[in-house]
Amino acid sequence: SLSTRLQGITSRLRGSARITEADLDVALREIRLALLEADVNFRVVKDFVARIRERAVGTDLLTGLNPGQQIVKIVHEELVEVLGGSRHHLELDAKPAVLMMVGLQGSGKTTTAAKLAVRLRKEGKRPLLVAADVYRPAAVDQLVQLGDQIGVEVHTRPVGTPALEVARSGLEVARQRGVDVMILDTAGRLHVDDAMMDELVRIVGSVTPKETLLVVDAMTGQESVKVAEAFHARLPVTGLVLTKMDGDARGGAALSIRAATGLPVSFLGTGERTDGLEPFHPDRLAQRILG
Amino acid sequence: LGTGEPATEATWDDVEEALIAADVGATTTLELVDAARERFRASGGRSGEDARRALATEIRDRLAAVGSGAFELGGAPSVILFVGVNGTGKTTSIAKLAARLKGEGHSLALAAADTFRAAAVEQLRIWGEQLGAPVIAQRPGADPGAVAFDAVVAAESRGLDAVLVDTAGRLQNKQQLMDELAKIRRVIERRLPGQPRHVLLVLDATTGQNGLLQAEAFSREAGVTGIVLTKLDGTAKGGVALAVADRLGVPIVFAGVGEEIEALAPFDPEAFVEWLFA
Ligand SMILES: Nc1nc2c(ncn2[C@@H]2O[C@H](COP(=O)(O)OP(=O)(O)OP(=O)(O)O)[C@@H](O)[C@H]2O)c(=O)[nH]1
Ligand SMILES: Nc1nc2c(ncn2[C@@H]2O[C@H](COP(=O)(O)OP(=O)(O)OP(=O)(O)O)[C@@H](O)[C@H]2O)c(=O)[nH]1
Ligand SMILES: [Mg+2]
Ligand SMILES: [Mg+2]
Repeated sequence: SLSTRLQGITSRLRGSARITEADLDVALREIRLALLEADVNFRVVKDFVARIRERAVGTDLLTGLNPGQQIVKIVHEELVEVLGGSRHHLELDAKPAVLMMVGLQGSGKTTTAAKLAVRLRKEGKRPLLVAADVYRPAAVDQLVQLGDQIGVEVHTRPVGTPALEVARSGLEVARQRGVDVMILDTAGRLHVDDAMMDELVRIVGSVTPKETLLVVDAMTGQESVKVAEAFHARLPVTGLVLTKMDGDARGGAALSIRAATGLPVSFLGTGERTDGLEPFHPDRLAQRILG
Repeated sequence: LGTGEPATEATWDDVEEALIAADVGATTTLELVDAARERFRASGGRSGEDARRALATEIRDRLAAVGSGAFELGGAPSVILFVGVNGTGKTTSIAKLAARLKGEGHSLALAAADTFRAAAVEQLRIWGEQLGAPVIAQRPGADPGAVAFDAVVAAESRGLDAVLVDTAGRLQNKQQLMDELAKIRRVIERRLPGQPRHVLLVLDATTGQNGLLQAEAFSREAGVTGIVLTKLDGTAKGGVALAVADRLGVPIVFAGVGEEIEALAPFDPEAFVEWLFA
């Protein structure tokens, strides 16, 4: 882990009167490697390490006791600060409020849609799931089966109905039935697929979501920034869901995206079952990123 | 880099940054750059173009050394087991490889051994229908080993050339899921010694350093013979696959380049290197 690495470096310095800038450089190199290994984007790492250096020099770390421990503390604090506050209170003040799921292929949108339905119902809201992935084989079936498992209604349209029409008709049904939250599942798509990104823009235009969650796989590497920036540029993304956090991926993508776009992490996906959704704790994720 | 300008320290810094940005990982990047610099020096390199060529050759050689790009079906029936973490493209890649093999005149069946996830069997059935390939399945919640067993028996009795077995996505830190996978493999092995002929780890090109941990765990538990690197039609470079090939000696055999059934190509190290530096 980073703390053990840094302890190792600075214990070798014990007994010396002070640690030099050169010693600090060694420590910063370790921090950089740890963050890259945790999949933090290399540009974000650069900025982050520069900020650590500033703080380290600024707090007279170089003359303090147990500098290794102090550096770890600074790094942890900075991480927590950047990762920012938790944001699991979705702003769903409309009736029906539309909550739209977007993201790359396979990130966990469909499963997360069902998890959110369970959570919102526990909070006393009446959800409707809308199956607007009209492309992937058995995608609608998948959401219908999940809806069946959790006892939440799923709005579908016949094969051949365009996604935009599924979303629009879903909203109509949600209004008619007095639904509180319409959870809209969409097809996975590439941020560089203009036609598919345009489709999302049109859907947004039609159903005006209150919340648009970008669903990102916790194991995403360096590309997290490019992907998040592209979605954020074209759509009113309000938060992130970082999925598959029950795995052992470090989740540096969260830091990358937060630093690059300011998007807050709203939830963590922590399992395949529909109860696998947790609110985000910045200090826990900071710990995990540091390893 | 890549120009007639003299190569400087800054050139090699750029190289390092490009590889890191491509998810090759810091450790493998440093090794590659050292090796490339040695090659560059030994061949009297001067320009940025020489630097680029030295690196490209180094990467291509390492990929070739582990057999990347080669895929031989093997004698009938050849069992191909698809494994990997959740959402990487296993089910879609099975459909694509099946289409390819059918196009080459092979007879085959698909086995729906993901008995856990909602609509997993239905998803494979739809592909099977499109391909005109039989799908061997049981009830949801059935033992995946039993489905794999049925599939192997069917392949033998029908004299099929191949059977492609789909499994549920699973995270490598879930020991009981990895045990289940090892058991699926054993079931196939016991029924047909020498099988599965191929165990393909499906790896998403957007994956970061966790890809190495995935490859290690799946290799240990299921005996991975090759990698299918998917979603290369995005912007991710898939550099972690290079780290896996280099450090674990697993060849990259196929590249997934889209969601359609034709979007599978034999892995091309040359094209991969181009893509790394694009
Ligand atoms: N372990 C674990 N698996 C997850 C989690 N979230 C989703 N999954 C799994 O990841 C895989 C992909 O999930 P989906 O919900 O189908 O992903 P998607 O984004 O809807 O996929 P597309 O619609 O094809 O883009 C499935 O196997 C899910 O069970 C999670 O938090 N933990
Ligand atoms: N763009 C792109 N999408 C792909 C590629 N391969 C698969 N996909 C998409 O990725 C998503 C997940 O594919 P699946 O085949 O369901 O993945 P899986 O590994 O079987 O998922 P689980 O069984 O849930 O673990 C789907 O939306 C696919 O269309 C690819 O090469 N490129
Ligand atoms: Mg989906
Ligand atoms: Mg699958």
